[in-house]
Amino acid sequence: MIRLADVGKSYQKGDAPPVHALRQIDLELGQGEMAAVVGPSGSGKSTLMNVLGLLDRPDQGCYQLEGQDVSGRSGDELAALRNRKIGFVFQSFYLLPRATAAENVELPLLYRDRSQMRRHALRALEEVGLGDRADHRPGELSGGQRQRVAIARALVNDPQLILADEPTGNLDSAVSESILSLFLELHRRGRTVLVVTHDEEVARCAERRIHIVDGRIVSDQRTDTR
Amino acid sequence: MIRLADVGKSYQKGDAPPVHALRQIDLELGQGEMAAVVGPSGSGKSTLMNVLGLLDRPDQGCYQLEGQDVSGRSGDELAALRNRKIGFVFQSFYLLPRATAAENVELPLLYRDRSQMRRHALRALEEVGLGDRADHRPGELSGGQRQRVAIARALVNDPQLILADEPTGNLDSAVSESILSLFLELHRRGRTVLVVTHDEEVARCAERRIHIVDGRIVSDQRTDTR
Ligand SMILES: Nc1ncnc2c1ncn2[C@@H]1O[C@H](COP(=O)(O)OP(=O)(O)OP(=O)(O)O)[C@@H](O)[C@H]1O
Ligand SMILES: Nc1ncnc2c1ncn2[C@@H]1O[C@H](COP(=O)(O)OP(=O)(O)OP(=O)(O)O)[C@@H](O)[C@H]1O
Ligand SMILES: [Mg+2]
Ligand SMILES: [Mg+2]
Repeated sequence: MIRLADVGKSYQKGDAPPVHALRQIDLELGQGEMAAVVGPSGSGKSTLMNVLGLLDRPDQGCYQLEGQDVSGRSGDELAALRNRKIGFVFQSFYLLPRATAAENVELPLLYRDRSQMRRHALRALEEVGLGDRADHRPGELSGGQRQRVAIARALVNDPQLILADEPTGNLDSAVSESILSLFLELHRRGRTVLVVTHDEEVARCAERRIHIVDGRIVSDQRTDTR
Repeated sequence: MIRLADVGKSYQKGDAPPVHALRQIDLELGQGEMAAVVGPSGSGKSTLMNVLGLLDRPDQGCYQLEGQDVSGRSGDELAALRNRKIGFVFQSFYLLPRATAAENVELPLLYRDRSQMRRHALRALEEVGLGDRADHRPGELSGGQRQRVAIARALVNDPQLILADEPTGNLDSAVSESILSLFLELHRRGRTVLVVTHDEEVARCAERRIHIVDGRIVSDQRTDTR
């Protein structure tokens, strides 16, 4: 489903030495796999997710998504592909501050299924325990509630590929566990799930563990979860 | 140092039943104490921190900070008091997006000690492992790096009262531990530290554990950490 070959990405800041956020990344993720991405703060995990989620382009190497080279595509083509296939939970949520939780969750459906938009959005919010917060705007929600709205929005479209960048950082263990079950259930139903996490409880539930340090993949192991 | 008596805070949203974010909160924190605040997502922890940090006023009850009633004060008086005495690490960071990490950390010093501003800011950034990111703007930093800039900014003024709202949610365990050591060191030097956290490793290092559920303190226990 996903194939990164020799992918690199660097940032140049003034005359400081360049920051190599990703270096020589080779990564293959098959349809229906579930993997955890772990590594120190600043090691390149979100950068990797942004490349996979078609939000950012690598400076080097190439990216094939479902067999098609996406490195060369236009901004519009990428946006359409992204909206159809990928559900992205951002590390910093990126909710629209003046829209309610339900309106935020409806956003991905604007392009697809307007008829049942409200109903799907409400159901997605219930799945993350926020059925009674549908009309609250982000400023009227707790940190962990905003995080859950971001999760609901990523899943409402039932995407084939789920990219979750630290989805439980603001959640207590009980809610964290329910979010993890949600991802495991999607995996069970055949979705491809990639979760960046600093939470060992989350990481150990994935069947594969990709460890990133300083922009490189230092290990990529199947784990024996069950 | 801190005394909350029968503090309450509610939010009214249209004709939905009011959200009682805080109810009948009685809390005393002595100078030099260190406590962890734990509880489910949405239970009222950040609301409590905002009241303690003079960012929000309770609807009921009163708040004494160092023996002075602060419930009745003006906005300006509160701002001055807050800047002098309190270092606040926000759950969602609130960094200025167009200022560099160093400039963000310097902000509290604008009111106090401009002569050594840059030097203090750089040292605070080094203490959280970001000495080499001083000139990056928040958009050029990872999530965990932004969190650490927020921590550095809260501590640069050497405040008497440190309020940290989920300071390690975006950090790997190694960096998390170093931040925790930082807080423990400040506590050892006599500062009063209150940390909201979902991380059990952090919570267990505090000498006291305050458990909040549905806006109420359900337990408040000394823990035997050492
Ligand atoms: N626009 C930019 N310009 C310069 N450096 C950048 C830029 N964006 C990111 N970086 C740097 O790239 C590195 C990787 O960032 P990334 O966000 O991928 O880290 P991460 O592994 O997700 O970290 P965290 O666990 O803290 O979220 C960081 O060291 C960061 O400072
Ligand atoms: N302006 C507001 N209007 C209505 N409800 C609000 C408002 N602000 C917060 N709330 C509600 O108050 C409750 C407490 O919020 P608070 O941010 O204190 O929770 P928290 O314990 O910090 O949660 P988390 O662990 O998720 O950060 C939440 O249920 C939230 O939905
Ligand atoms: Mg990240
Ligand atoms: Mg909170």
